[in-house]
Amino acid sequence: EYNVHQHDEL
Amino acid sequence: MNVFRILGDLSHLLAMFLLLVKIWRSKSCAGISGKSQILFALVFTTRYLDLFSNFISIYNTVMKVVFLLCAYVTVYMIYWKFRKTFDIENDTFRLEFLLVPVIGLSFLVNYSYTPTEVLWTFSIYLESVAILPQLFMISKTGEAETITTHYLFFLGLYRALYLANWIWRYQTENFYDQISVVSGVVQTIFYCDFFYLYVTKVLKGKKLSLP
Repeated sequence: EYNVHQHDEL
Repeated sequence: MNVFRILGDLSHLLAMFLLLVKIWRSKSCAGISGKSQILFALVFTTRYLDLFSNFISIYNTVMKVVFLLCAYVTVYMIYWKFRKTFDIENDTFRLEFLLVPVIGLSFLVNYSYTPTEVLWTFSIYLESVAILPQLFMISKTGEAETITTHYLFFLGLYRALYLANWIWRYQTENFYDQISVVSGVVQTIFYCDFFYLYVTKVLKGKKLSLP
């Protein structure tokens, strides 16, 4: 599952 | 990384460069809302606290540093270097009307109650409304310099491209971040009226002025 808390967007 | 995301980031970068070029070339920050620029500096500061703790890619790190630098240099230009040209009488939006609800909402609706996560959420909500002092200033003075409208256009385009990026990511990676998406939609809506004026006036060579 994708970890949304990584916040890979700017 | 998809094409919408990269074009969105480049559009965001171009917007910030355009604003700096406008201020630097004209040696004036007339028509620019210092309050919006302070909010953007606050947005980047609270969002990029993970700059040293969470490495994603060279691209990500470099862009974060460039965005932070641009935001702070812009604030410096407005409030120090060219402050005599700053149109403070028309930059009268009450920031507490934005900050109080945004702070409240970031405590109420977030992914987890950790300081960095609440600050990240705060930055997302704040970004969605940070342009309002600038739009308020234009509606108050009834006009904007053409280069300022280009700045606003690319800032809005960045947001619209991010919406396409999220649709793409949902389709291809099953990724979605509801806090970013909802805030991004709200933010894009704020630009719609401006986009209309930009296409009907500025692109036809007229100056943006409101009746």
